[in-house]
Parts: sequence; structure tokens; C-alpha cells
Amino acid sequence: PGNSIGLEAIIRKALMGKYDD
Amino acid sequence: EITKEQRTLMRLIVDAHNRHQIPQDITKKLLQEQYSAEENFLLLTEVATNQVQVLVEFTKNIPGFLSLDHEDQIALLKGSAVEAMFLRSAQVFSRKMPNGYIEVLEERIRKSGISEEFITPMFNFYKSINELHMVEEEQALLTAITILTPDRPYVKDQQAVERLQEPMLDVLRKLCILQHPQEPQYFARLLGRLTELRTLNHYHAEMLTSWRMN
Repeated sequence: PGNSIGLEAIIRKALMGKYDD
Repeated sequence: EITKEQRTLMRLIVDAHNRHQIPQDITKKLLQEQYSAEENFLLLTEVATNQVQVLVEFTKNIPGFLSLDHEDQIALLKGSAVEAMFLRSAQVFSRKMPNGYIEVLEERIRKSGISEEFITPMFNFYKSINELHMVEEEQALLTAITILTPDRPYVKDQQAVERLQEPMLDVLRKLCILQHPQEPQYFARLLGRLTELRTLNHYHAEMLTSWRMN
């Protein structure tokens, strides 16, 4: 479950923000 | 024949696939040959986080993805992340790289503390992708198709996802016929790799637990 929460947090943040190449 | 709209779709997906890569400062670190076990572990976890970010940026550029329900976007990315990352890694290992690079990368994974029982199927998968000799359009489309799999857990509007995935499957099918005319089963072989990915996905949670304990 810890992995899943970590993965979701990264996904949500990346979907909202911008990731510089 | 691939239609004009299909060419546009392919170009958008290939451009996004090529544009979003692991940053060079991280790939440089990966190719260093001297490192401690702890440095290796930290770098591999940094790469994993980066790969997820790269995956999200690629996915945002898939036509229609951002028009899906927001929570379905999260569910698709969560559900496909492991498979998409294995596929992306396998594509990296398939590339022509300067001498010795593949060996350095392989060594890092073998020294990571991940158990051999998980490393073997992972490298078998990389080998099977390598043997397909996919062109870049096929690689990009296959990655997009993996992400847009409608039956991931918690996806509410599966039909909306199918409507995005189907045109990609169609153009990939045509591309396979045009690129590999001597291999009429090539498209089926590609789809077979998606089944292999599901198996790797299944092992992944177990692999992480075992790795953490090591």
C-alpha cells in the first residue's frame, strides 16, 4: 500500500504541474 | 494504407515519446562504473521516480487523454505505470548504445539487491522486446496502448478509454503489416508482449517487498 500511495502522489503532482525536460 | 489522420496521430505520439526522456544528468550517473550498494539503490529509486514523471508527461500528450475524467486519468496511470516503465526500460536496452553501456546498466540491476528470481523474467522480457526490432513508431504506439488499457482497477468510464485505445490499435496493426510484410504474425507477437508485461506487473509488488527486505 505504501508503494501505491507513493506512486499515486507522484502521478497527481506530475499531472497538475510541469516537469522540466 | 495509413490515413492522413492516422499519420497525424502517430506523429504526435512519437514526438511525445521522444521528447520526454530521463534527464541526461541522471543517465550519466547510471553509466558511472564506481558506486556503493547504497548509492546504487538511491539512484535506481531516483530513476524510478523520474520514469513515472516522464510517463505522465508523455501520457498528457496522447490526444484525448486529458479529456478523460480526472480520476480515470489517475487510475489509468496508476494501473499502467509498472508495465509502461518495464516497456520503456526494455526499449532503452534495445537501442544501439556505445560499447559497454548495456553491461554497466545490467550490472547495476544485478547488484541492486533484487532477487535473481525477479531479475531473470525481467531480462527475459527485455530480450524478447529486443528481438522484435520495433521501429520507433511501434514503440511509442505500444506504450500508449499499454497506458490506455480500459480494464485497469477503478476506471469508471471504460468505454471512453476504449474509444482512445482502438484507433491506436488500428494504426499499429496497419504499421506492422507495412513495416514487417514478411511476418504476418508480427502484430500478434507485439500484443503477446503486453501479456508478458501483465505477468511482470504481477511479480512487481513481490519483487519490491523482497528488495526492500534485502
